[in-house]
Amino acid sequence: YQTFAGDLKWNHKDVTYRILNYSPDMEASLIDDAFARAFKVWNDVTPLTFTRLYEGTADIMISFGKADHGDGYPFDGTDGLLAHAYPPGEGIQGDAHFDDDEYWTLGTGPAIQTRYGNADGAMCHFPFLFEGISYKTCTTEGRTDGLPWCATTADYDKDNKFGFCPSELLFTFGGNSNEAPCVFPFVFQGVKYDSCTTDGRTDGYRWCATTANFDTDSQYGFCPNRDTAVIGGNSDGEPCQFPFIFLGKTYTSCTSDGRGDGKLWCGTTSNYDTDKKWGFCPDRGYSLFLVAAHEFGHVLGLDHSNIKDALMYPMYKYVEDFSLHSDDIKGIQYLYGPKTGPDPTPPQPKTTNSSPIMPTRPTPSETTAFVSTTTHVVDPSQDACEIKEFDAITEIQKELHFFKDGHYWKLSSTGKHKGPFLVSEKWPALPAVINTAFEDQLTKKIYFFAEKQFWVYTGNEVLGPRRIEKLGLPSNLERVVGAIQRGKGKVLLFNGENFWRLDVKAQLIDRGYPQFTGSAFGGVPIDSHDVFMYKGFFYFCRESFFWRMNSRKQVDQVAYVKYNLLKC
Amino acid sequence: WCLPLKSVYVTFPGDVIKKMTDIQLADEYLKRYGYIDVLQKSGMQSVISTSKALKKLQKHLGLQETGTLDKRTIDAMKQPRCGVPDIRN
Repeated sequence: YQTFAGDLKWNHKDVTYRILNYSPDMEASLIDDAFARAFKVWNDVTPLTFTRLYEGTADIMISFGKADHGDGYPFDGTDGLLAHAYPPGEGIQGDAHFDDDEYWTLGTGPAIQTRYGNADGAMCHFPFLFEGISYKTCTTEGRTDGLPWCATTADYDKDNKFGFCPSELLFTFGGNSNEAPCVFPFVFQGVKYDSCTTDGRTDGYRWCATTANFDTDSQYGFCPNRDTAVIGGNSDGEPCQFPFIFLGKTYTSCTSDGRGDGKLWCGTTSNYDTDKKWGFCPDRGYSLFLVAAHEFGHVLGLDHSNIKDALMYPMYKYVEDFSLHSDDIKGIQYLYGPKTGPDPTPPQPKTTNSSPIMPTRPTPSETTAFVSTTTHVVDPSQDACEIKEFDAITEIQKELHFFKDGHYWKLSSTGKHKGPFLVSEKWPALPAVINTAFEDQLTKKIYFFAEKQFWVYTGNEVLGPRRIEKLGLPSNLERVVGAIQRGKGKVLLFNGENFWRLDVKAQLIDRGYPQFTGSAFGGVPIDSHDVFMYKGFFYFCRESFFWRMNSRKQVDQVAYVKYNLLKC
Repeated sequence: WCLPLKSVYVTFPGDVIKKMTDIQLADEYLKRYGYIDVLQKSGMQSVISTSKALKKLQKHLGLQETGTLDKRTIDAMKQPRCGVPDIRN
């Protein structure tokens, strides 16, 4: 390993970073995750911590750019140079730049996270079967609205699990339109546009207006790349056009004809011979995680290594199961020392039975009561602060509980969170993922909802699971996502734009419901995935944010679950 | 049908930067990543410095140190990589 001349390093251990913009190649959440994992590579072996800032100046400013991107060291188009970074210091020092003429993925081809549909944002599964035909890319087949979609399992015909793929018809990113989709045609400087354009920009990014007239409304956003978008050439980001004509011959798929380097390309209009518009077809792409981990090595003070398997070797190589090479560890620990505290390797989960009777889950029709006799060791590295979206949040016995994938954390009145604890230890009848919960203020019974079922806990005794239809909720309701206690014996149950009032004593929904969430609770997102009451306020959560509403139904705070509730 | 196919190669617009010769590519690479700059500052002749620069590059990348622009070195130069120069003043 090598360090920079003078052993440049940060003189503090709490390093901050900020993501200034995003690539159109991947969903923002995947990019956030790739960077967070890249920082964790170094966090695991040093005493350094990395905190993300959303505004202001951070130690490490991360950005994507193309060609001349403002620092005097231009990128070079597709391939070749992938990214660069500056050693620790003030100003541009410590920053990392990624060449957005590359195709950024997780290293194994298009990484397509879906939106909407019924797969809860799962990744596309390629190839997938739809009506007996195998698809390797998102498709608009089977739809009349032109929205590309994919299955999230191998067989749509069997599983019916799907989501929509990124496209300008679904959402935009950046800009000033809060992810609104493009409106086509739109007018820009008096000219009508039927697709995203780079006109009016010098940075090569494709954009569109999100109203019919940019000249009057100035509303715009950047277009996410479809999975069929080409890389580089002279049409970066445009989708392949099939069929297209090249040297008089018709092509219905990508081809290497006409090239000596064997690279696959396609036309982005129907006739290459007349239009000369083309680009390379999407390939495996470069792993943003691996490249970022390398660049972050630079911003922490490591220069290039001459060991081929080291992360800090200057050439890119995809590795599936990445682990930091001993040379990289030696290098970074030369600068910052080893990680203090317990071994960074998390303890292996194990189960110790204090009773010869193994705990069993109740069958769906069972109504039972039992006490757990199993001691589980939970992974302390499971950090509530790393969780973007909780399954459910609710106040139980004056402590706010945060549920996620079989674990929960508690926020005490002192404002510090504890956990994780295992849901299965405290409430063994419950599934790992619950959608909402509430404590009845009169009886102190705790109600849990997961998909179309609910359970009622009284101390260690449990009743359920029972179907939510038993409460008078509609049979086609997929889940209850939130609950707010309203006076004694009444609870509002939420799902998207509707809510119902439950008479807890009668165990039935009151007449006159559902009502519209948007009408009764103006100003909160109607697609909240968690709704709960805490200290007299109503909280509506969407992604990592919450909207807090006071008893006069005024939204008085919009903030982060992580920072403002969990105090991360 | 067993006649060899006659390939037609096209210069694609926007792709010309990739059409440089191996020597041009090597020259740009050695400058971009710091191998030539350092040596030129030491006042050596460019013809010598290219060979020395190549040796330095080959050492840095774990290649056989021939000092000539062989296939392995050219292939290495065509690999995707980090833009931080390997050698700086």
